[in-house]
Amino acid sequence: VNPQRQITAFFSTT
Amino acid sequence: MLELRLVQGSLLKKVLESIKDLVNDANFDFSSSGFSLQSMDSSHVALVALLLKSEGFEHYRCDRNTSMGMNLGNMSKMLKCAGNDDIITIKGDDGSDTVTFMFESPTQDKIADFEMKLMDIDSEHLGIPEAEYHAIVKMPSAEFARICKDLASIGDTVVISVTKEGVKFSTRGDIGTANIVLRQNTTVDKPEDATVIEMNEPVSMTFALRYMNSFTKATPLSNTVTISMSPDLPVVVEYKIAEMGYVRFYLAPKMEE
Repeated sequence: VNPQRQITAFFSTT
Repeated sequence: MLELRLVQGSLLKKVLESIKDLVNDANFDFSSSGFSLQSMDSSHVALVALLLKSEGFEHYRCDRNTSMGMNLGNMSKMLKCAGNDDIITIKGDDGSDTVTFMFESPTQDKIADFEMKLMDIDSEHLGIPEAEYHAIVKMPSAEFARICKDLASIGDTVVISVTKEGVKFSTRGDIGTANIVLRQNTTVDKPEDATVIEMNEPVSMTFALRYMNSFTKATPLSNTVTISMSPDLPVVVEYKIAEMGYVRFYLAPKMEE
């Protein structure tokens, strides 16, 4: 099973 | 004072149907140029970004930037009460804790208003940088929906690979494997039936089909869908809303095995 990454690992809070 | 009149009210109904299962609550950000929404799903794996520009409205008045927190399930319940041919007007007053949706039948013989309670939503706003994508696939939205639905009956994840040969959607599950290859096809009668592959470099990434299938609820909004991919970036699945804006879904990739 491929672990799922999160959006917050790519885009940062403004 | 906020007043937005959308003659093609069905567009707003379709927008809500496309995002309400992914996102429970969201802030609608209104400005003079239009309104937008950005929200992640509860597990922070996918993000939806909606833009509806003011030019698409018959009447658009927004005196000052304002943000309204809405429960999308409740908003959907209210918009479902509008007929598909109805004109929908969104109205709000500064400082009010409600928003009003007004539905007018095309012949003006039925007028309804539904007032919905707003909510305070503490949401993070993410900066989405402009990116150069390795590959951009434009294809009929119904075809993409069909592929996601078919593959989800076999496996849980889809590997999307773009090469100069075409775009390949693959899955594997307990019962076996499936591969669907689409080649570039621009010799079609209608431009919306074309599959167009812009590839700078080959790319192959793995995504959860559950989310992809959720995104395809936006299929009624557009005949075509655009899938943009670069390694180590979330895929962007974009449905353009004619003349008005877009719904974009961002999905974080799975780690490669």
